[in-house]
Order: sequence, then C-alpha cells, then structure tokens
Amino acid sequence: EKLFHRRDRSDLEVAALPRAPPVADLPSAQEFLSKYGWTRRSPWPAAPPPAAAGPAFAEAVRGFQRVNGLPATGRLDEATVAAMNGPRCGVPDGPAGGPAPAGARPRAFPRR
Amino acid sequence: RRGAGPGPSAFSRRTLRWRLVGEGYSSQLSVDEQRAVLRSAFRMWSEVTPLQFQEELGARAAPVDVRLAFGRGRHLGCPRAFDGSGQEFAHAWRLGDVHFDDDEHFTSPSSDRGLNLLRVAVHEIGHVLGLPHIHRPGSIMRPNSVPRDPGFELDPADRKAIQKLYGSCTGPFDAVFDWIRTERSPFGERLVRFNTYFFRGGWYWLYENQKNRTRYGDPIPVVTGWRGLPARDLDAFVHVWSWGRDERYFFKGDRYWRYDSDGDRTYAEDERGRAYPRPISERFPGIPSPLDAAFYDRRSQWIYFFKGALVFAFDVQENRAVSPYPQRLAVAFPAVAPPSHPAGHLDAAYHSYAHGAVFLLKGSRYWRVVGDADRRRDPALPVNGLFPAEPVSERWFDICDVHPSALN
Repeated sequence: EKLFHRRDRSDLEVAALPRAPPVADLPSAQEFLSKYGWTRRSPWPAAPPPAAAGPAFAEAVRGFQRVNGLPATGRLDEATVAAMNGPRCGVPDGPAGGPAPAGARPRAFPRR
Repeated sequence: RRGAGPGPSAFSRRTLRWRLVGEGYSSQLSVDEQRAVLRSAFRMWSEVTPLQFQEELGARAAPVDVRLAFGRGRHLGCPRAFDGSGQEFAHAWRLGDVHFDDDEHFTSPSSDRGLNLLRVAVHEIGHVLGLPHIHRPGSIMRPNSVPRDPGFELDPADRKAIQKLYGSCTGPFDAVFDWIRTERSPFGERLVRFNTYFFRGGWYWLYENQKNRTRYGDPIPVVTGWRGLPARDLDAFVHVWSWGRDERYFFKGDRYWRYDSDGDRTYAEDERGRAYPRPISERFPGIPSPLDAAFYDRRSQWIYFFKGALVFAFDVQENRAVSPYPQRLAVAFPAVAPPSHPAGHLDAAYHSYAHGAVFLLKGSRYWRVVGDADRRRDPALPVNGLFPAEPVSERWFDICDVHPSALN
C-alpha cells in the first residue's frame, strides 16, 4: 500500500498528479531561462535553449539571481536551482520578457 | 488603448465582462467556490482602478473580455502546455484569457495548504490588465513564491502600477464627513475618535487617513451600514457639535433625518414625537431644498448650506437664517487666486478633523477654505477664502466604484 502522512490522504492525491520535470542540470536550466525570458530568444512560444552555456548564460543566471534575492554569482548553485523549481507564473519575466503577450488567444475550445 | 510597445497596452472600456468557462472548471474546488474566488480577485483590482468587472452568466456565445479556465498539460487549445504539478501554476495573455494549471493544488483563501487561488488569480488578472512581472518584494506581480497569506492586499506600489495604465479614481461624491465618536478609556478618560466617510450613489467608503486608502473591501451599500437613511444619493451631512449639542443630520431632497450615533440608526421620531424624515423648512426655516452641500462651522456656530451659486447661513443658537445671507458663493467664499473657484453647484462640503480644514468638493477637484491658522500666517488672505483647486485623487486615494454585482 502507498504510504501517506496525512489522515485525509491528501498527500497521496498530490503525489498521484503528473509532476513538472525539475530543473536539475544545465540543459534544463537553459531551457528554464529561455522559457521565461532571461535569454534573448523569445520564449513565447518556448524556443530552443542556447546550444552551450557561456557568458550569455551566466548573465542570464545573474539576472535571475538578482530579482530573486540571491547572490549574483552567475553559477547554478543549489539556491538558484531551488528558486527555478519553485511555483511560478508562466508569463515570461526578465530582460527579454516584459508584459504578457497580447491577443494570443487559443483556438476555439474543443468539445468535450 | 495603445502604449509605446507593439499592440494595445490597456483596455479602453471601463466595464469588462469575464467568464469562468464551463469546459475549464477545476476538479479541486466547487464551481461556486471557484467563481466566488474569481469575483473577489476582480473586485480587488476594481477597488483601486476606475475599472468594473461583471461576470457574464448569459449565453455561452455572449462576448466576454476575459475568459478563465483550469486545464492540465495540453489544454483547451492553448499553445502553451502546462508542466504538471510544480513550477508553472498559471499563465495569462494581456487583454486576454487566464489559464490555471489544475495539476496544482489550488485552495480557497481560507486554507493554509496548497496554492492560494485568490492570490494567483489576482496576479494573472494583473497580466490581463497589462501589468508585467514586477520583481519587488511584496508586489502581487512577483512571478514566483506564492505565500499562503490569506490577508494579502494590493500595496501602494502595485496600485500605482495599475493606475499608470488606467488612471486613478476620483469624485464626485455626494457627501464627505468625519464621524465623531466619544468613548471612555478603561481609566475613565473621555476619548474622541473619528472615522472619515465618503458617500456616492448607493454606497459608501470608510477612508483610513493614516494609511491613505479606503478600508479593505469597501465600498459597502448605504443600506448596510446606515440604517434608516435613504438607500442612495444623499445631498448633505451636518454635525452640529458644540457645548451641549451633538446633532447629526442627513439631507436628501426636501427632507432631513437625524441620526442616533449610539443606536447606529436614524431616530424614528423627533422630540415632539413626529416621524422622521422631516421637512427641512421645518427645522431650518429660510433654508431651501434640495441642497448641494452643507457643513457646520464650530467657530461661528453657523451651518453653511450651499445651493446652486448661493450660500445660506443658519445660526443654530438663534435657530434662524442669518442675514445678509444668502450670498453668492463667489462672495461668501472668495477665490484666493482667481479664477480658480467652483462658482456653484457643489457636490460636498467636508469639515475635516483629519486635516483641520474645510474642503469644498466639486467633480474631481476640491478647494480648501482659508482657516484661522492660514490667516495668522498671511493676514492678507480673505476670510473663508478658497485656495486654488487641487485634484481629489491626489489627497484621497483609491475611492473606487465596483460593479453592483460585486457588492456583498
């Protein structure tokens, strides 16, 4: 049987939900920064991340660290990765972000 | 309306319609609870901007400005998929729709677990209205870290940000006054406190002077907070407060009501057993109706009544109108710096204990009346002169209407 820690087993309900792939390494961090507007390429819709880490990546990490109150080292440390994995809004932020895109309404909702 | 960048930056209309789409209900909260949270979220923005939000409950094809929905993964034809539980909890389009990731554990504001749906909704609606992410501690537009604080509110900086897009709320008002309460401290000392109230139409606001904003959650319908008064459109309020007298009067049309502060409702009858409301001419002979505004001057013990371009004065001690009144407003209250003067047809007269001054309000502007302290500094100032007009919105902040459907 699955282990639960809450009387109402609500922690099991959360565990059963599909989990967002965590930011755990350089490629996923690059994708995160691109997705949320910390690199120059528009992340909306999500663009492929830069091919390799470099000065641009370090600068993007520094920008992200500054606005999150972290030491602006430009390195992917534990605190920075934790901030990337925290709950957040999907609208891009950072230098390449800005206001939410306008008018990108989805297509007509499909019938159930 | 268009901003500096590509595309429009803000809605141009002042009443916007929204709908929680049926295909996009959350599986975690009841539909009623979801709608109630969203109504609260829209109302919070309405309380600080000249925008009103109306939930569209009619036909599905009825046009709406903002559609909100919950979805998982690839959802509702959206070009941007959600990522499952964790990280991205919602997204929004400027002047468009809001989607919430139903793989997140959204909870009602009263819960101490999960993600506060109200807070997330306020944030996403901010994007819809045109705000970007704001990386400032305390801002509702921070992209991440959704604290479980059920009592969050829009701080002054967030208010300023949205007001850059939509402007500030302003007058006119029907009546503005400080309501005096006397209390006894535990040590028997007599304490005098006051609250500042603004009335417009069918509702009112309590204004917190020290915090430069209205009480959270206002406005409230007049009928809710002021028992016995007409439901809307009051003309004036006067508090005759002097040695041995404490009389509070509300005016509308040709009638007046006397309010019982201790009982917190209008008196049913006057001292002769006659039912309220009473004719203004009966209690204040020589004073016309309907009135535009009025205030009690404690120094002269006169009530100044304003109607059109005229001012009437009533001596409460002598209980009669004062001659040579009526006078033209421009004469009784002359401009300090012509031509800045309301001329007539005031909206409200406000005797402010908070500011130690009297203000005459008309439309979106106010004129401060020259007081004794002003004349001590500059004896050349005319008695009862009116300083140049200032914007109401720059002294009293965020006194905003909400859509009637949003009133509790």
